[in-house]
Amino acid sequence: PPKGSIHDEL
Amino acid sequence: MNIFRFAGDMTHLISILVLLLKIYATKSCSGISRKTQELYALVFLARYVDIFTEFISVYNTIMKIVFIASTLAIVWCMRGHRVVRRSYDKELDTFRHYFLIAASLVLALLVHEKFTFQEILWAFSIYLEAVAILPQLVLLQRSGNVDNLTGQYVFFLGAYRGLYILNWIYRYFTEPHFSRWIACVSGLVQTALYADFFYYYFLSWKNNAKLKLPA
Repeated sequence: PPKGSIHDEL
Repeated sequence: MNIFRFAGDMTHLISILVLLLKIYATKSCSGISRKTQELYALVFLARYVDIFTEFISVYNTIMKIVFIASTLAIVWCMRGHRVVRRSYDKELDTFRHYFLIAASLVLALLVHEKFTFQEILWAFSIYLEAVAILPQLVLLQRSGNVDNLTGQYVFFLGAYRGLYILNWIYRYFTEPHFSRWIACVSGLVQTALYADFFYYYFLSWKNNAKLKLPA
């Protein structure tokens, strides 16, 4: 995911 | 990853472990809403469809697998385990959870970041997670008495939500372009649902008394 994206969270 | 996010993930993990411990040690799932557990299983399955297509970190991938596997194990125990199944409070667990699924799906189709399969499933999982605790809270409210491990379970789940909000505040100020209002608004709603429970939890802790919810 791009930087600043919440998609890197669980 | 910041400390709030990590602490949030850990309390989330602890809450699931506490629940597994309760079921394993007491061979009982009384006080636990099967509907909430099934909603969580659906939340994880919908959100982690990217597990094979998007790699973020080893940590992320392992946690995703752990969340899916542990939640499915809990649902399996409550449905399939001969002894555990008998202790299920079926008559108290009557929340119409299909409404929550339908409403989350409709909302995800209307409000999402991109009209793609994964993004809609992701939004659906965020909305559903926000309300998935409702059957559990209603069950506790109805039974009045909350056993220790069940109380800890809900406490750790609530702590996880609170820490994630701190994580978003931290990210908002430290990362450029960090603003994802779908998740943040849903997260606030979800955390607010715990407020009542937390009030009584701290009351019982302060008075060193058993946790009881008013009818």
